[in-house]
Amino acid sequence: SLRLGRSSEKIYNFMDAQYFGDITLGTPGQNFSVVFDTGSSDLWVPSTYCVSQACATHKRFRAFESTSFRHDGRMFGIHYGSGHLLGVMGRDNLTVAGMTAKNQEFGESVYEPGSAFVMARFDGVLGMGYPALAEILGNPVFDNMLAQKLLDQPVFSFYLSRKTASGTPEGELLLGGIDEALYNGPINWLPVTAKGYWQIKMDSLVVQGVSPFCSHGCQAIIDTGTSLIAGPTEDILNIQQLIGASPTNIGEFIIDCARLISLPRITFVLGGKEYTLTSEHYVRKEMLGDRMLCFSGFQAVDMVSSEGPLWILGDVFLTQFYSIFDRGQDRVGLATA
Amino acid sequence: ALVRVPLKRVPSIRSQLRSEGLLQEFLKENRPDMFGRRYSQCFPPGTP
Repeated sequence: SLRLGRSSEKIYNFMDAQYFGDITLGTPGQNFSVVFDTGSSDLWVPSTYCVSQACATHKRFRAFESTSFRHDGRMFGIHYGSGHLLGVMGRDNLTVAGMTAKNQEFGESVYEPGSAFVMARFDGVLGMGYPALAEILGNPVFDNMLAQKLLDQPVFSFYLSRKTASGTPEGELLLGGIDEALYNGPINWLPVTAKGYWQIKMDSLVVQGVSPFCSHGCQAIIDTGTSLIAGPTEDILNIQQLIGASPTNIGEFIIDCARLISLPRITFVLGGKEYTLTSEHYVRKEMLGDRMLCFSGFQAVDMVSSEGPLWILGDVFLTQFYSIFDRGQDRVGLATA
Repeated sequence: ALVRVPLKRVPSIRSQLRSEGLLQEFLKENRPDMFGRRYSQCFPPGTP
């Protein structure tokens, strides 16, 4: 369990992260793959001085090769369950899809704990939460872009797809606006209730027409850096029972793939509007050899904020719904992807 | 002033470890993150 303090403490779960994009740091540019994470606010990539096993398998930033690099001197650290990521801070030009933000503060990790990062397909993380979530590092990337007036609107939008088609990206982050080609119907705007995460009020959670969860309202965060849908342990374990998911000896919840069609719909009510997931949406399928395995997309995580227990709506939710993050009006928009 | 960033989807670390038969061992030896604290979760006592 985590009790969140004056702002928030980021919880990293990179075991399930799937979506990432490319950025460039420095002059001449050095390329990195990063998770664009609305659940944190720091930018970090591995440093060439990092000697951890995880760094050896990833691209590392070479500050001495960048003519625009500015040393900062401060240290930073990010806590993980398995240890403490350590690094030093610096400033350099950051380019995202051809647009350059000058003098961006970022971290270079010199020690990455454990072996979880060894297999990661991404090098670092680019946080897109509010500045309050950046506990140690400075101006978040999006704030820096806004300060330098690089964007049309103080808005960014995520489209995440589960479909794989050759030649088309599996997702899109649009900085500065909304891509009207990627959603249907009206946008439902939800006010941000606490400016750290992209936190909103959830009215209730309904399973097969019954609302035993969050019936008096609760808080939820929209988190592109989390894969699953997470919530308080007691509620999540009850949901696992309702969808017939059984725990394995390593704590995953597995479902009989043959039963998917009979599983209940699960509806999240946000701002008075219903967002319904079927089993095809909330069950994660994985091939193991010639066998198909089906896993629950729900995960128990106890996070307590000053506004109450938090639910986390991650990729399982966001692959169905286009999400818009509006810093100008401090609101989150959702529409059918 | 509109910047379009394509995103790629790849198998997660969990999927890679599973396909290589290393997941169980990995989870025993590592608590990869905070979510790992709940790896021992089970149904509440007294439930069928």
